[in-house]
Amino acid sequence: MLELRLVQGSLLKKVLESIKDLVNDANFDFSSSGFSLQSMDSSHVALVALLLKSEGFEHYRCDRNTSMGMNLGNMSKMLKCAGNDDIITIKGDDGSDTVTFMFESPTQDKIADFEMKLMDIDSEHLGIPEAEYHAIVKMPSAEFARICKDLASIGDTVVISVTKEGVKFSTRGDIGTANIVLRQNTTVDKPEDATVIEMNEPVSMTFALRYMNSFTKATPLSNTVTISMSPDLPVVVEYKIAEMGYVRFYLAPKMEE
Amino acid sequence: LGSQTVLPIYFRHL
Repeated sequence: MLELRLVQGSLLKKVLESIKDLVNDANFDFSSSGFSLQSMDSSHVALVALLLKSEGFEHYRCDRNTSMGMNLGNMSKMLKCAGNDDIITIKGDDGSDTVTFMFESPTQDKIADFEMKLMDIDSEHLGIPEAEYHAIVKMPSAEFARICKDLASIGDTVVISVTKEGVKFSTRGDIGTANIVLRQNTTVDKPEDATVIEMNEPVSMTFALRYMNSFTKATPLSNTVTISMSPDLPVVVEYKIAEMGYVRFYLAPKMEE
Repeated sequence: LGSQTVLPIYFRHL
């Protein structure tokens, strides 16, 4: 028996919107402490890791660990039928080949349930070790989205370089080049507007902008984004979900030929 | 512009 009631249902809608274009289908792993998902895109270049902890739910019941394979496009279609203020409940029964999403309006005058077929998914799980990163940049998520969108109109790849001077995003394309430098800026009115650079060693890496732009679909989940880089590791782009968990995107770098 | 690497180079399959 599985029953999870999320008062802030819009959060689940936002999570799905942030990952459904990167990953077609995925296993949702439910346990008593919360639920998680890990899935690579079809080219094995990017990976999404989602965690939503049980504490963030108004009601959370998971009698035994269970994994449910869901098509994220279909799940997104169903969650789009929930209002932004709706309470969303996910229900499942042991051995069933369906999952039910229940949507309740805040005034309880409209209650809908949508039953979705589950699917068998051969998931390839990767072990992601804890790592010490050379540089960690925390910045406003909207600023990061703006930079990725702007650079993608000039080139296909972005070089992200972190030095003690700041973080530089560079691209080049047929029409020319672009460089955007952000300096550490902690003298802001609101902490979420700060750019904070933690650097142990300078690092410079190249990534495909197409993926970075896909990750920025998670912008509505968090005011800030954290970018962690080490030369011998995929970059981690993390959007924290307040009080509940995170959506992390891992992206393999491009290497010099 | 460099060759694209893949994640299984960096992370092992479980």
